[in-house]
Amino acid sequence: TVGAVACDRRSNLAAATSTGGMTNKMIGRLGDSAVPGAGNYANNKTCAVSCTGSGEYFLRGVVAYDVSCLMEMKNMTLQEAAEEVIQRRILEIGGDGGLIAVDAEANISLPFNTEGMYRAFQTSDGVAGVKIYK
Amino acid sequence: MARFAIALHGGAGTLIKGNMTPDKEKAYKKVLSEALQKGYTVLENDGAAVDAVQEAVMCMEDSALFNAGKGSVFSANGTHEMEAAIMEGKTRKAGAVALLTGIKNPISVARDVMEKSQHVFLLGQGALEFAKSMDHVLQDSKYFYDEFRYQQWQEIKGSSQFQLDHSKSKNSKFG
Repeated sequence: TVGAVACDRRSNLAAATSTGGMTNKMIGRLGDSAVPGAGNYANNKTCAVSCTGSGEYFLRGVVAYDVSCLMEMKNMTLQEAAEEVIQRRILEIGGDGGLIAVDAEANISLPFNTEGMYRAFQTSDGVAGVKIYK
Repeated sequence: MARFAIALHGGAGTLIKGNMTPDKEKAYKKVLSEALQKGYTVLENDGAAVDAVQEAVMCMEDSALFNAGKGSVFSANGTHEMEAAIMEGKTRKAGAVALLTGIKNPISVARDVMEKSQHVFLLGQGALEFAKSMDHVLQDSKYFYDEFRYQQWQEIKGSSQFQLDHSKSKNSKFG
């Protein structure tokens, strides 16, 4: 699964997610991370999120929207909300994977709870990286 | 003007399991860097976030290294069923496709679903017909064939198991 989140110069947010699913998945199975709300979400009031991992858990956890809700309803920062969802809530139901997220101030969060995450990021203040987290 | 930023993920990799050679790592990082640069350039030139994320994702969809577009894994019957979703934060408009086969860039179809249809989610044959009506690029099965992906499928073909890139198998029972 691949994805991108961005915050532009006007503080507009967007998220995109695309996937080939899972090897040997049942025909007709819908449910990887490229489902609005579950693994893909954007709201200028809070954040843009794209997820990767075992899709069924992201559907059950409504993960991308959950990050946004935690920011909006519990006043969490982007980092706090993303960590809460990936390091606690999704693990509670057995889910593995991670997400990328950005807020309207161009803060970035990249939490994951499993091995082998491919990530890249760049901000207008010069923070950048292309990493494979082992 | 406010700060701007972009972040990408390329999923999770099977190659991490002791199989990541320096050459492979270099190849993955090259595509990630290209995708990052494409997206960041859009933002740098005062483009919209939604354009930046689409550009970046299309770049990764065009690589066989990542599980999306050209690099999509094999499903149980040997086909490639792809999914894509896109959403913009200002309007909270969203577009998505799933169970889509034979399309080079599913994310661009999702973008058209968001902007040029009255719907949010199109599946299967309906999604394919919509993509064709919007003149999206079609590709045959040879385009999506990758020997590494094929061998991954052969290992569990015929079983009830399925496999995420970074894990050996997942039980098929979910609540």
